[in-house]
Amino acid sequence: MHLKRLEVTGFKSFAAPLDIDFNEGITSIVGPNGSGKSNVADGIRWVLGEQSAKQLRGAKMEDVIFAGSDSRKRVNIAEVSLILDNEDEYMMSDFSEISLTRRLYRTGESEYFLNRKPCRRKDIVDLLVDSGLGKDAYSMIGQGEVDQILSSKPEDRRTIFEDAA
Amino acid sequence: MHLKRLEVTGFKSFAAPLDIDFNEGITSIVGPNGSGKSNVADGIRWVLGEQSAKQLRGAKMEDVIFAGSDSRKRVNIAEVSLILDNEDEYMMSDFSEISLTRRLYRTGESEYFLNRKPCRRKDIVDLLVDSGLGKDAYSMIGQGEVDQILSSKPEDRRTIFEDAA
Amino acid sequence: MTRKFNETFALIRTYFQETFTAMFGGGEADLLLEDPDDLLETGINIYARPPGKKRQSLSLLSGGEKSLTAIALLFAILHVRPVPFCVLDEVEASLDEANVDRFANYLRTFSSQTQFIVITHRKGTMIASDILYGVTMEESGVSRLVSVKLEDYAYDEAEGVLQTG
Amino acid sequence: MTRKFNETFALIRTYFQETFTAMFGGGEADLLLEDPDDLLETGINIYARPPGKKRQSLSLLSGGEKSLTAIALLFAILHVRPVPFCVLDEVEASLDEANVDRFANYLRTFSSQTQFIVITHRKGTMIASDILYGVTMEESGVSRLVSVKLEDYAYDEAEGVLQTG
Ligand SMILES: Nc1ncnc2c1ncn2[C@@H]1O[C@H](COP(=O)(O)OP(=O)(O)OP(=O)(O)O)[C@@H](O)[C@H]1O
Ligand SMILES: Nc1ncnc2c1ncn2[C@@H]1O[C@H](COP(=O)(O)OP(=O)(O)OP(=O)(O)O)[C@@H](O)[C@H]1O
Ligand SMILES: [Mg+2]
Ligand SMILES: [Mg+2]
Repeated sequence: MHLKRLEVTGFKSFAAPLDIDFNEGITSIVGPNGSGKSNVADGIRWVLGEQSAKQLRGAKMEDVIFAGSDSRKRVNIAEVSLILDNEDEYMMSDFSEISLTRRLYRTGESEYFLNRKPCRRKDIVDLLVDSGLGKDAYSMIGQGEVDQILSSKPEDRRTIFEDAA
Repeated sequence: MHLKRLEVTGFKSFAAPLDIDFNEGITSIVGPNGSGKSNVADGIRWVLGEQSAKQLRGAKMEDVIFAGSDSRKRVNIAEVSLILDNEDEYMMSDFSEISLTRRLYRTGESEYFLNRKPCRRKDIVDLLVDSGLGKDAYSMIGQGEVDQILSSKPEDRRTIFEDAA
Repeated sequence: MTRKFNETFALIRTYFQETFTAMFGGGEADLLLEDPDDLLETGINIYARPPGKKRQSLSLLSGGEKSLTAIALLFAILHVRPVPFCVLDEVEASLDEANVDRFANYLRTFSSQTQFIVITHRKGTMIASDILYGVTMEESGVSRLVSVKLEDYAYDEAEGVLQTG
Repeated sequence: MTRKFNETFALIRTYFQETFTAMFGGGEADLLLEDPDDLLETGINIYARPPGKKRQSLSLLSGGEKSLTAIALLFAILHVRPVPFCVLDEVEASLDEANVDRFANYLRTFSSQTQFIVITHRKGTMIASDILYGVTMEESGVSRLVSVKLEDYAYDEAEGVLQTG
């Protein structure tokens, strides 16, 4: 299993639709301060079911919808799709390609899609957890968070080993 | 007032004596990871009276004494002197040059010197506080601490303004 | 006490608006009291709007934008409550090259009133310095000082170790 | 539960010793249970000894040494509990060039089993990548994607903005 493509529109600073085709090896994202690099990571985190606005650096989940700029009005829908290659059947699904989609309206309504068909958030989260991609996997390290892996107190460190067990 | 010179020996990674002559403008300190750059800042903080071992990244104050390396035995005394230019009489003292010295023995005994004469820690701290160089002045920003200036909660931010008042 | 607090607050606020636009090359910033009627307890809100963007909460700023805002606030405080010397340990680590240059320029102009001792890995900051020292551990575990000329400093491009003249 | 914990701990410990020496080009590291008789509650102590130095507590390591130790532990965990993809946001920001190169080399070998999406400002990491994307805000406040070839990437040397082909 690997990530093939991320499609973002209306999410954070992505007023204009943005698609990224990932390489199976190492894909690097570069650019000046404030250009939207960490927002790409937030988009991946969000479509995988992240429920905490704070983890996405917002106060409320509505903060992920493009809020406008000097030249553009704000939009009312944020949408992110993540296309996964499942040729190796790593994910518990018969599809060789899986697409996950999450949408949020400014009204507060959320929608989730699995291979373009409406589903519940639980369906996506269950699919991920069954495949070992639950929240406790060490698959995303945010900006400034790398030192937290060492965490300061010995008794806090054991959760790393419990998660991995 | 400005810093003229720092003389360090036996403090942290400075097994061999090290003297730095500061420029009145901008002095930059560069070098690879772990070479001892932040230890220079710790040396300045320590000679100015820092009492917290944790602020110097140690568990106990003895951690500031050179603990040995592959090629050298540990030493039993850490000593740092800071030479200040006081031509402008910024510091409440008649001397045009002031030297502050702090020494720590592995036995736990501390010694302080003001212009090479023994004094108490309180004498150095009082001299600094009277000159506006107390602990709350924004004169030292440690590695990784710059974002703390913004501090997360509004009520925590007021201390900045109280200190500066 | 409250009169003094209010005066200091107003001064830092004015300077912050100035240092922010200097650091970001535009945009605007502000400091507002949460509860102006209760000067003894009130918290302080910080607003920062990078050029071309809408005003948003501080938490949505990028890593580099946050550090740059913190640096701007630090400079504002140093304007209002000057100190003779200031030690900065890699405060510009998360900035891109354009922002490092603006930071270094500002440091240059500020250094006529305050002495700076700056620990850095960034070329822009080194170029702005009056003198450059290298700290190395040629003998492992023991720090030594070498004087460095910028043109000799091939540190980040070549083998990754300090090249001294 | 405890048997599984013990097995996982032992595996991560072995790999950590290996990844640490790969990251630091020498030295040694270890993980020890605070209280091996109480597997359900015991904390975990981390020991790290960069090459040429004496073993000291984690808190005395430098900023870069700490991040490198955290990265080594992350890689050890990924060995024991592999994930199909991993997103790293500027994890190597505080490393010097020599350490960035070691990190990038390790990422290269690891990328045969795990897909990496890396947000970075460092050349060493970019050079190790299979594909490079630039995120810019030519229209302020709106993120766009540009494809970048490394030789076109004059980002950090020239004007400090993304130079695209
Ligand atoms: N809902 C939103 N609408 C519009 N813009 C937003 C929204 N949420 C965040 N942003 C903008 O995104 C920018 C931050 O982007 P991001 O954190 O991805 O930057 P970055 O490229 O990672 O930069 P750095 O190198 O400094 O870490 C901020 O300037 C912020 O204003
Ligand atoms: N008492 C001591 N005796 C010997 N070495 C010490 C002592 N205290 C600290 N050290 C060593 O000093 C080193 C850290 O130095 P320092 O934090 O100054 O590095 P740095 O140059 O700032 O690096 P970075 O660029 O990674 O921040 C550590 O490797 C540590 O082992
Ligand atoms: Mg970022
Ligand atoms: Mg340091």
